Amino acid sequence: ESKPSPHDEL
Amino acid sequence: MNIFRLFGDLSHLASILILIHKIQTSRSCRGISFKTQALYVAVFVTRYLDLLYAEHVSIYNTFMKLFFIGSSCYILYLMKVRFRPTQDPSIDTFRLEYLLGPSVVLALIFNYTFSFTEVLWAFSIYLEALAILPQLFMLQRTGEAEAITTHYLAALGAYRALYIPNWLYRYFSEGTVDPIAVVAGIVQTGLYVDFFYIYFTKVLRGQKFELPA
Repeated sequence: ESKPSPHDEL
Repeated sequence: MNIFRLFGDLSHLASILILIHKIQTSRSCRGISFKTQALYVAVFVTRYLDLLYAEHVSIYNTFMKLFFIGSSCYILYLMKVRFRPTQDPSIDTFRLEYLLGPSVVLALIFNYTFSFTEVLWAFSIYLEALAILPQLFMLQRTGEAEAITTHYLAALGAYRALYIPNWLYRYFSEGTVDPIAVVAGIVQTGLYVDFFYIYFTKVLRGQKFELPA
């Protein structure tokens, strides 16, 4: 499971 | 980007345009919770000021962030300045500290990195999940709503609902999971369940939005 970075969702 | 997320974002955009349209054409912000709108400004500012320091994502992303910050501030201006006399604080009584407090605590405990920007991001996610509560509470108190207000809420709820298939899609296609956004998002969507029930069974059949006594 990966950490989303940068946060690409609004 | 997938179709669920795109339509979710467009639905979010539409909800804001519906709200501005409602306020401007009726020249009134009756039935709209100022507290909820103020919380959205806090949500957008704390989350989207990453425009100043985070990696560039896309033009779409930047445009939407600027739109959400700008439009939410504009709505506050409409409510507090332009149509101030039509805004009634006496029915907008949900206590903000019940939402801000837990959001701060949750952000300090559950974040991806214990850094200022990541805690701020997590805070904005938790606060967004709860920000609709003053509005739903107000609806509960008045027991009815204008059709246009319910369309606003339906578009906002649809945006949240569409993010769920978006996460499923991303899980299967990219293998990515954002547990903070997913858990908060599911809670947030759950808050709309009662509203949607009445919206589908009454408003979309041409009846007035009225809560059962």
